[in-house]
Amino acid sequence: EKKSYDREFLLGFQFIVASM
Amino acid sequence: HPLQNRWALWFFKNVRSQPWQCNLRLVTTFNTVEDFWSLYSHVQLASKLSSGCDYSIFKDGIEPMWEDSRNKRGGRWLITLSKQQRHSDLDSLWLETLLCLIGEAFDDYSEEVCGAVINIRAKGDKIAIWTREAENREAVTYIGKVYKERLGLSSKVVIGYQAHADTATKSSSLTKNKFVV
Repeated sequence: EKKSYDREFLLGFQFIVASM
Repeated sequence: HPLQNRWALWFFKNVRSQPWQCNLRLVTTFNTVEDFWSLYSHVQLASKLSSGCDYSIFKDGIEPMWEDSRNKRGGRWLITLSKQQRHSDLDSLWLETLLCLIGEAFDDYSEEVCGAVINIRAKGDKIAIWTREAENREAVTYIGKVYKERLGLSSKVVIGYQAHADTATKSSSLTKNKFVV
């Protein structure tokens, strides 16, 4: 199955990663 | 969260005393959403780069140059920016471009995408999505329409697609558009 992600999903990870 | 593709970030810094290819460096590759953000948060924003520098993000294995076999029959959707837009729009447009690529925003036509390039230039910055086959009208125009929408460009704004074969033989300002959306 193709792994596609919409922008909101991707943007949601920006700050999760930044806080790790 | 794995991405569909592994992507490579390249950095180009113009040192006139060196051949073009010596100025181009592979920074790193990534294939997860988490690693993308980790990388993004560690590299300089495009608007902070000096003139003559480029970032390129390409599918792993494709070099960010016309000569690569996966690029040479292709072309690019080109976004040209005014000098003023470096401070207002450049970083958000580049990030949106990156999200389109890693998120596979072009549905079945995402396979046509090779990568994207941002050129930081004193006369005006440029952002482009490169695709692999300029003659594939259906795929190219679909990608262009989705890209323009994702960038939030007004319907009054027209963006053009230029074949690399045409760009390579003319100065880019004179390259004719093969398609527009």
